[in-house]
Amino acid sequence: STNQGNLHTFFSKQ
Amino acid sequence: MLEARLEQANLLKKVVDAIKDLVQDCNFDCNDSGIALQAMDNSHVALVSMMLKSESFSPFRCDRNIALGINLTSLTKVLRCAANEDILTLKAEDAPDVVNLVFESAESDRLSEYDIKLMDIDQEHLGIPETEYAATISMPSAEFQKICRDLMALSESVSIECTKEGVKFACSGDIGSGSVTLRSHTNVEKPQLNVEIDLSEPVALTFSLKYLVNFCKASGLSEQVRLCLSNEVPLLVEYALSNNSYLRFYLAPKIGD
Repeated sequence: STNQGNLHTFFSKQ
Repeated sequence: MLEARLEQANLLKKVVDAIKDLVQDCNFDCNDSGIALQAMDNSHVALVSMMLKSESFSPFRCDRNIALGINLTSLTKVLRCAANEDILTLKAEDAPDVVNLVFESAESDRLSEYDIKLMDIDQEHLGIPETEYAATISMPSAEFQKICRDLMALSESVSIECTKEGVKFACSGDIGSGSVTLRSHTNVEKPQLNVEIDLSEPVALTFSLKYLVNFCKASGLSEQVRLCLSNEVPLLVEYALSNNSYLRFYLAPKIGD
């Protein structure tokens, strides 16, 4: 099965 | 203060309609380059980035940065009061507590005016890095919407695989499996039906169809949609609007075990 990634893994808070 | 006049209320009505199910409370960040919006869904899996360039408005005036914190359900209620062809003017003072919307009907002499109370929304802003995508697919937005809806009937996830042969949307679920394969295609009479695939290296990623179907609510805004993919980075789904304005959706991929 696959699990859903999260945007914080890819985009940093400004 | 802000004064932004849109020839047709339809543009803002459609943009808000496309994002209101994904995000609830948003800051419309107004500055001299236009009106921008960035917001994530509650699970921080999807992000919407809207930019309405000042050129989309005439006139456009914003002499200092203003953040308009607006609940999209409230905005939807007020935008419903505007006819598609109405001229829409947004106005706000500096440090405003309301945003003023004026709808003028082109032919009949009707002028409607609404104020929406603003909210204080301290939203974290994400930095979206400029990305050289491994694969870029431009295709009819209606076709992408159909593919997502069709495959969502079989599975909650879709794998998107780009090779030099073309792009393959594939899924499998309890009842079986399905796939749609597209190759670059040029329609001379109707370029809006073109499928263009630019590939620098093969890409294969898996995404939630629930979110993609949600993004496709924006299909009425643009005849074409652009999908940008690179391994290990969020998918970009972009609906280009006039005057270099845009409505972009980013979706984090599903990570296989």
